Amino acid sequence: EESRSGHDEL
Amino acid sequence: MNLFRLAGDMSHLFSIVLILLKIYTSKSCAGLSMKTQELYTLVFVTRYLDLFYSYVSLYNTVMKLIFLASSFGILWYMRYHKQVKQTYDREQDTFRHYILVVPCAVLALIVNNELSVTEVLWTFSIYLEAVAILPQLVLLQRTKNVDNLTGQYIFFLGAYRALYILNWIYRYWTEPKYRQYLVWAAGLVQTGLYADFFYYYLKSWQAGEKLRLP
Repeated sequence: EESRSGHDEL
Repeated sequence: MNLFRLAGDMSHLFSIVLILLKIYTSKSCAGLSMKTQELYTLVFVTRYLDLFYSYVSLYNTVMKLIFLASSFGILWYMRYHKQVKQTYDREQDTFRHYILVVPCAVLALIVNNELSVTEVLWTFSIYLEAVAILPQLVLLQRTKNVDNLTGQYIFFLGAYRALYILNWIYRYWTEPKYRQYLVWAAGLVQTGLYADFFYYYLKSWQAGEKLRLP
């Protein structure tokens, strides 16, 4: 899940 | 959400508003690269596929929809609007999409966080966004006549990236688990591409003249 943390940006 | 991120998003949004305003008020897209606009549309479409399977916040969802709709809107104007389409510099805007799209796709297949369709497409969008401004910069160099709005458009697009870098630095220190090496590398490349443009933009601005490229 951490690797997807950038997905909360646009 | 920190202030840098919000300011970055607003700068991004503002750049798009500027371009729509320019097209709408002057009924002209002279100086704008359709190639760059098409690449940005591809960036938004491949990145925001996550609208279908993940939800972050209402803010994120609304912004994604605005970016998608506005990029298709700009393309529609440039392609189909009776007056606007006649002002498009077809002969000058010759950059080939595949020169950017193919290497980005290959790189996304090799360097990614997870080998899944959605993740590779997302990664592809990150890489492509970094270089999508190139056709626009080439067109600027070629035509040399940069009107104020086009200059401001590129300025705010560059400012958006610079603010995102501050946002990443902020998150790096405040969120221990936030590590996005791939996004950071692409973001640095993207900001670097604007360095040259920024230099001339600020120089013309200081001299109180219209932007002129050498």
